[in-house]
Amino acid sequence: YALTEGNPRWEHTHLTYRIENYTPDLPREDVNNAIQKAFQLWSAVSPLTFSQVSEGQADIMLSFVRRNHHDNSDFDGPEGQLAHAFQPGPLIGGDVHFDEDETWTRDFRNYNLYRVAAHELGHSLGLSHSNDIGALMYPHYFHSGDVLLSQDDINGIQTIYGPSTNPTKPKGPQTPQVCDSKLTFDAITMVRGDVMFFKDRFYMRVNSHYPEPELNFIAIFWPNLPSSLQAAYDIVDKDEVRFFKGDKYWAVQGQEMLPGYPKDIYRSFGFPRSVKRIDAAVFEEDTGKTYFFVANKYWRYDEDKQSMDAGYPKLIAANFPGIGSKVDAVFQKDGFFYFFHGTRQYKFDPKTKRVLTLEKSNSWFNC
Amino acid sequence: LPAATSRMQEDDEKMVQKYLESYYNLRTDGEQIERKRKSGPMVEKLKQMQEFFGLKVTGKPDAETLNMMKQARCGVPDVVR
Repeated sequence: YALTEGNPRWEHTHLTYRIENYTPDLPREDVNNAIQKAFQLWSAVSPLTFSQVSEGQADIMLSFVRRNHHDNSDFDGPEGQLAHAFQPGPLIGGDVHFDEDETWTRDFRNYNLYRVAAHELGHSLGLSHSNDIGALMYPHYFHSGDVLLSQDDINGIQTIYGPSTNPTKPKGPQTPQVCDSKLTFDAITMVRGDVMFFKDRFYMRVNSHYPEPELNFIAIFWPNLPSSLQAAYDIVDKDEVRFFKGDKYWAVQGQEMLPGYPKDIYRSFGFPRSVKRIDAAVFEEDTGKTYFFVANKYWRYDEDKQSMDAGYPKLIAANFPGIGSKVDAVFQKDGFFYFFHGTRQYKFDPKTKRVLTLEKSNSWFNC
Repeated sequence: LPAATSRMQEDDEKMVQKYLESYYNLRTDGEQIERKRKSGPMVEKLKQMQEFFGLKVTGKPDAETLNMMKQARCGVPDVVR
């Protein structure tokens, strides 16, 4: 996070706000709700409280304006700049301006008013832009459905105003750091030649042509996938990737989500009802078999026959010696299986059934 | 096609300049970007922007940088004005 230069802040903790005018894009009640919820995000993690007033000068005045609106920053018409806000202070200080040339929504369509208001209020309270892509104070617009303060945002606001007076100390989601030696993964798979690592709401992607790992929201590619996936595998010859969470799974081809999903793992693969989640999965190109890892056992599924092979589940330790008895994630590359458990990674040769190397889990990121 | 390309490049150059002026305090005095591009401030501001967004720091408006600049965003500068 970053604080506004000079560390401007409100000296009182109870602030007032007024909505000066309303966008015609939404019913007034939706605008009121969006703004109220945006204030609540910040009040939940700080000692600040906010109340709406209907007339006169409030600490934070919010308005919908376009182009030249008589401050130091004209708006630029549709797209581009969506809104701006002023640092804490008297008069125009703290005020928020929304560009009326945008279309304002209450849903996933561009641009969600609650999402933008929540960001701008961060400026009104003294925060500057964060370079943490998972932070609400990141300067670019992205809306995945949830509006969350990340731990970075919480750290920022609490640096200015101190901790919340709420006895339950709210925590925000952390954005994974690719070079964090404690980094673990929810799921990993190849996607059209790139290795994609999944963690919470994010993916990390590497390919041989571009050594810098890319970190972004899963929803950028697949808006309908849930966060915190548990397993994933790609069937190269079908150009299909399957993602698992709980007893459900989704299928995609490239960026396209395939219709008819999510489906349940019981009817599609024949798992017994005692299996509540898949920890990891990998497709073996040579044999057309998919291995599913569940607790300390694994199952083998024949993708051609579309049925589970007989004689499973078996113990992981019996047939994958050296990788332990639990798998967080696994993918196949160049004929080898790469197993991940905690911060450890095992390169495994399925032909000789031997572990070839042991590495840190984030060894793919050129740290 | 070549005409469209050069038109596009011109638009991109204007966009880069406007972006850096708006969010990175690039100061221009009406000079053409072609002259500015080879000098320090533009490159330095581009590097600053690329570093902030975790892009490869080249000091050049490569495709990834242009894509980032074209995204909708907050109008508050990334550096203090």
